[in-house]
Amino acid sequence: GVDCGGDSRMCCRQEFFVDFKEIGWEDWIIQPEGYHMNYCAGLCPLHMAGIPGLAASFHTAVLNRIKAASAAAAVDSCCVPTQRRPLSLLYYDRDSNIVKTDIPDMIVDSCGCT
Amino acid sequence: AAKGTWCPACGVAALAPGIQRDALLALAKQSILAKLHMPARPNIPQPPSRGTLLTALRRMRAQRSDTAAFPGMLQDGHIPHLHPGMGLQEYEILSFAESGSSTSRRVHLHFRFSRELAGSTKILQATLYLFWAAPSPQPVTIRLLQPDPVGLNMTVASETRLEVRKSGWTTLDVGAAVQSLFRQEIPRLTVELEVPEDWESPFPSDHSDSHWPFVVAQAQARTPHHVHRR
Repeated sequence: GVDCGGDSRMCCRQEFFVDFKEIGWEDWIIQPEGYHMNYCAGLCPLHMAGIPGLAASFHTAVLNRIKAASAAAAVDSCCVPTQRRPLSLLYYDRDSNIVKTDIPDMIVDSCGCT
Repeated sequence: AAKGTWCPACGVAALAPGIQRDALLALAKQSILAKLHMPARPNIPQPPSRGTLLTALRRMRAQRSDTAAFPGMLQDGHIPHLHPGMGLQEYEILSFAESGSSTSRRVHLHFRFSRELAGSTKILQATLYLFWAAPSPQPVTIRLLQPDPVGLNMTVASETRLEVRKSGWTTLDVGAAVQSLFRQEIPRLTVELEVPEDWESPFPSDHSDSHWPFVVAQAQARTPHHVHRR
C-alpha cells in the first residue's frame, strides 16, 4: 500500500491519529494513548482497478497501460482498505470495572483500488 | 480531494481542513463508542486505587499461567491481544467488590456489570478472588445471591461450604452465576460470606487495598441472532 504524501491524488492511506487526551477521554481509557484512525483517500482510475496499492511490477504497469487504453466504459473503482488490524483497548466502564477488549478491523494498515 | 474542488468519489465539496479534522474526531468517538456498545463515554465515579489494581493483577498472574490480557497490561505499557475466539470480539472484565451490609458473622459484597456489556456478550468464565485472614482453620459458607425476576428479593443461586485453613487468597468459579446474571435487567452479583456462631470472622476487617475481593470474567460478543423466515 501507499501512504499519502502532501499532494497525493492517487489511492493511498491517509494517517490520522486521535489523541485521547486531546478529546478528553484519557480519564476512562487507560491504554493506549490514542487511536490511529487512518483512512483511504484518492482516485482509482480504471487502469488502477483491482490493484492493491500502486503498480509495483513491470507486468502490472503494462497491464495498466492496456486497461487504460481499453475502450471499456471508464468507470472508476474505489479506494478501500486492503489490510486492517484490531484496536486493543483497556478502559473503565461506568461501574468502574476495568475492561480489556480488541475491537476488530479498527486500524487501516493499507489501501488499494477495488 | 484538493481544497475547494469536488470529491470525485462522493460528490461533496471538500471540507476545509479544520472542519475535516473535527468531523474525523467526531467519527472516531462515534466509532469507538458504537463498538463498545456504549451510548456515551462513561463518567468514572471512583476508579480502584492503583494498589488495589496492582494486587489484583499480581494475584491473577499467580493464578493463571496463560498469557492473560490483564497481568501484562500495566507491565510494559503493551496490551497483549486476547485469544481470538473465532474472530468474535472478546472481553476481559475486572470487577472490584462494593461493600454491602455486614455483621460480625456475615459479609455482603456486590459486583456490578454494565448493562451494555451484559446485553451484547456471553460469559466464557468468571472467577471470584477472596482473601482470608484466618489464624486457624475454620468453616465458611459462600452464597451467590441474585435478584429474583421481579427484582424485590434475593435468591440463592449457589452455596459453597469450604474449610479456610490459613490466611491467604482463595478462588471460586462463579461463571454460571455471572452468566445467568447477564440475562437479567440489573447484572449485579451479590456474594454473602458467613461463618457459624461463635467463630471469629475470617474476613479482613480493614479490607485494605491489598485484600480487596474482585471478580475476573472472560466474555465473548454474542453472534447476532439470525431469524429464518419460512
